[in-house]
Amino acid sequence: YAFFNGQPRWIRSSTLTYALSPDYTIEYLTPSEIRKVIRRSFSRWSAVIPLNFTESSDYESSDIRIGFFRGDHGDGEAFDGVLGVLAHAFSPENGRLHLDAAERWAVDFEKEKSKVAVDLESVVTHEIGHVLGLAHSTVKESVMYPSLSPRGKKVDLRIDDVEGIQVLYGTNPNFKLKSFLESEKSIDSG
Amino acid sequence: RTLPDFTTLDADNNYGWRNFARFLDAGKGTEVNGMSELKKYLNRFGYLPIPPQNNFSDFFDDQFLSALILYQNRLGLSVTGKLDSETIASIISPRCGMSDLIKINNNTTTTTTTIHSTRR
Repeated sequence: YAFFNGQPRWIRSSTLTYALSPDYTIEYLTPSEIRKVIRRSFSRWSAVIPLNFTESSDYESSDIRIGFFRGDHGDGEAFDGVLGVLAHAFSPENGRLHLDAAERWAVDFEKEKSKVAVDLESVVTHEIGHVLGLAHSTVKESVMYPSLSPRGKKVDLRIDDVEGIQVLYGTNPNFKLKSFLESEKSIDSG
Repeated sequence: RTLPDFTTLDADNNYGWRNFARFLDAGKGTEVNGMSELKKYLNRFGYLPIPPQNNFSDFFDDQFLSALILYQNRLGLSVTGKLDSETIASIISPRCGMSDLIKINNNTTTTTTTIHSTRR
């Protein structure tokens, strides 16, 4: 695991709000499908650290602001169309999380048959790691490893992700390392 | 050598990185048309500083070799210093837009300086 320069993290509150942009979105997935995936992604991180995430309808005033943007969208890091760069986010306490609207995002590969479909939950879970203060990991299995193949899925935090985020925020009192390692082992054997 | 099949996309997908597949097995000292684009890719993700003359050549030079080795090392690939199929497959894989490594001199990239590893 790795951190950004100076190990920035969220200190303002133990509960952060997040919202989806009402204007910058995609049409072929319903808002409720997208919100369900994002809620699940946040819950993976809140399960291991003492930080809660609350969904908000007020995009501008939310701590974390998520949107689907296309091409040059004003933050100096233009998106590049299909595949290539999928998304990016900013280190704490900036809160911006941008997804490339040109991708073919999928919430269910049974329904979405495109060869270049990208799993939304995997990418959102990764970008939330950045929003919280984790940089890219060298461990290929980690959620924080920078690349993801089309139709690939990587949503389960690995011990590398957990150890890194717990250095920044401490450990959720309900987190059980032993059972986590057992579940990781079953993922590996799977 | 087999590369991921999503490099064989239909014509109307402008997936620019798939062109990097043609650099497979290019070695140090060669000059390959378009390699400057691959250098821009390595610059974008923190591996290759912008040269003093402010633009990249198509030459597989020492700087590019160092950046390639850094890339292979950082992403857990076999450190060969070559554009082998594993490295090409990684380069053309879709990814997050954030930088992976060092501060580079175009001041627009997030820096990563502290890396921790865990021994079991």
